Amino acid sequence: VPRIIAIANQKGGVGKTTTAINLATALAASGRCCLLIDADPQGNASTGLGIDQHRRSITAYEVVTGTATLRQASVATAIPGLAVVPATVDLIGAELELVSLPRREYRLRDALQIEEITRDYVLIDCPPSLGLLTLNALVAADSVLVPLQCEFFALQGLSQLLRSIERIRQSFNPRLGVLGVVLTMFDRRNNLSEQVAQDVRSFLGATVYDTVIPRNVRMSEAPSHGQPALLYDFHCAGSQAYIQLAREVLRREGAL
Amino acid sequence: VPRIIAIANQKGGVGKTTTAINLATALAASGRCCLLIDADPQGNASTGLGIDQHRRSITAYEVVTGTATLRQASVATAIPGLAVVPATVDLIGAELELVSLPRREYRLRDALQIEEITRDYVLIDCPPSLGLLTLNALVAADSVLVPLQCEFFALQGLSQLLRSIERIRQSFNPRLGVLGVVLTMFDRRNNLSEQVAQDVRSFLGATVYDTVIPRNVRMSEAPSHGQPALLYDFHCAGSQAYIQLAREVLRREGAL
Ligand SMILES: Nc1ncnc2c1ncn2[C@@H]1O[C@H](COP(=O)(O)OP(=O)(O)OP(=O)(O)O)[C@@H](O)[C@H]1O
Ligand SMILES: Nc1ncnc2c1ncn2[C@@H]1O[C@H](COP(=O)(O)OP(=O)(O)OP(=O)(O)O)[C@@H](O)[C@H]1O
Ligand SMILES: [Mg+2]
Ligand SMILES: [Mg+2]
Repeated sequence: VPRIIAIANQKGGVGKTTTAINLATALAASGRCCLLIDADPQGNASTGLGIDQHRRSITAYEVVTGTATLRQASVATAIPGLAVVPATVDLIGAELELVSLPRREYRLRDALQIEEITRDYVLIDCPPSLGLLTLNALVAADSVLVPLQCEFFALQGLSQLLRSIERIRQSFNPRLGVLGVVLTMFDRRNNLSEQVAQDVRSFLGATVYDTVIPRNVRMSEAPSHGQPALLYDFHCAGSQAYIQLAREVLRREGAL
Repeated sequence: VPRIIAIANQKGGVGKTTTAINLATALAASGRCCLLIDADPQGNASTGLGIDQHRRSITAYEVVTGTATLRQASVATAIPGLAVVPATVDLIGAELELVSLPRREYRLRDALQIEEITRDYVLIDCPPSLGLLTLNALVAADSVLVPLQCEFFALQGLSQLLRSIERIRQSFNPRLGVLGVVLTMFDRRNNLSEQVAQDVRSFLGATVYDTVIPRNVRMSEAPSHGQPALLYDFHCAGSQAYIQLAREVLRREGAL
């Protein structure tokens, strides 16, 4: 049975997609079989993994509206052991269409349960909101991994996110828990990063991963080449941090 | 009749709120009377202008659901000439509630037309999505100011945004146009910023403001003090750039 992890945070631009792509790649590189579901109408995870528009004929839109299975929507990536269910702007329509469908919060969960998913990990990249697409991801998931940018506005949104996760746990998905919080875009040169990191660790303790992802321009260059940073520049500080994060995720699950 | 400008981009973390707060402050500092409507459930624009939670009893939520007027929801800020309609997480509920209400796309526009708004400028800070809240802002607005982070994923989302604006112009708001695109978080030290800036200028020409907002840590420190950067650190590079942007906005409107 695969571990299903939603990568979520309603604050925009905190590193959800970058974390989803590079953590999935690092897990695949360590021999785990992974599926990344792109649940964001921006389709950034699909783009960052080199999936051209013409390979996105069946997407997460068809999966949540029930006209395709996950297996039909999955496409191979350049990384052995990593497949992706791509996304396009069609998903914007799904937010409105799902409102009047039965079991609107369970569509993704049902799709994951109908067929036998022979993967070790399923990661779901969420859009920057707490709407029906993110709700579907949190209902389908066992746990949530929260990327947290080391900035004030991002810190402000954390308690709102944790309250929403708790509400979803009570109303829709009793097994949902926070897998961990990973600090992203940490900049040694400015105090703000250090202050936010200290605040979060004192607030959440061991829920915050030891691994911290540094701000590293190679991370933002990689998507323009359609590659995860681990392929684009394995030795850069960002890639090494995501490899570290994958190890820490596996270690905490007792899998290492 | 006020100029109504939506600050929108579905890509997250590109500087929408920072632009809304600091452009509104710079316009107020130049003698214009401004209202900033916070249409994002994160409420970052309200927080960045120092509006505590206890002053958010009437918000954008009451305005779009029709139980309060803009005048009732407006609160004064520390900046003379700038009032704000605050936001709280209640707005998340509005996205679902609006779906079944009559004139769901026109709620904000109707609220702006019912009463005489004696302001020169109304700015609307949008959430990172193209859902009903952003749709309401784009239907209410005369024009859209698009903050564009100098990164690959942000550039990717631009054509999707421009297509959506065109669709809204045709279906809901024939006067809607793009006021301009402002490059944000420009980092002289890395090539990616320069590449994105050149791409956008060759693609959109004079629609892109001459003013470029540099990456400047003082911009992200200011919100933790509940102040716009212009108050927190008037002389920093970020504040000076927003003053420049306000001048350019006024000059292009023939107001200078
Ligand atoms: N460690 C890092 N160092 C430098 N840049 C980074 C890093 N992580 C992400 N970025 C860049 O920052 C921007 C935001 O990251 P990303 O798009 O992954 O965030 P997101 O949370 O998925 O955004 P959205 O809310 O729009 O979905 C992107 O341009 C990305 O390339
Ligand atoms: N010029 C700048 N230099 C450095 N940091 C900046 C700059 N502009 C914005 N920031 C910081 O970057 C982060 C993202 O900016 P902001 O929150 O304004 O973007 P947004 O588009 O409103 O995000 P969202 O999509 O979540 O609404 C914030 O922490 C902000 O303080
Ligand atoms: Mg993303
Ligand atoms: Mg914002």
